[in-house]
Amino acid sequence: PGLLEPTSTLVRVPKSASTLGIAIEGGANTRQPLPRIVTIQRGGSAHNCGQLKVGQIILEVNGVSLRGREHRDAARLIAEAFKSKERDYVDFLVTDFN
Amino acid sequence: REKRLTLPPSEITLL
Repeated sequence: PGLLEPTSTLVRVPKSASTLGIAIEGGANTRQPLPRIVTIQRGGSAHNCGQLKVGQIILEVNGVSLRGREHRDAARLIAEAFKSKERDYVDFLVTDFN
Repeated sequence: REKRLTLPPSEITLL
C-alpha cells in the first residue's frame, strides 16, 4: 500500500465465548463518528481471538458499513451479528487510524 | 450567546 493510504484489516472473531466482550464508543453525530473499541474484556470472544485492539475503529461488521450509523444503531448491529446463528464468527473491518 | 463548537461525546456500550 502507498504511504498515505489508510490501512484497514479484516478480523474474523470466532464466537468462542458467550459474550463478544468489547465496549465501543462513538457513532454518527458524536465526536467519534465511527465506533471505536475502548475495552476488550478478558475471556470474551474478542479477547480469545487476540486480533482486536483497544483504539481500533470499526468500519464494517460482516461487510455492513457503520458509516452514518448512530451509536445505538451500530451497537445493535454488532450485537445482532454476535447473536445470529447464521455464522459462528463475526467479521470486523477495522483500522488503527482515526 | 453560547455556541456549540464540538459534537457531543458518545455513550459507551458493552457488547
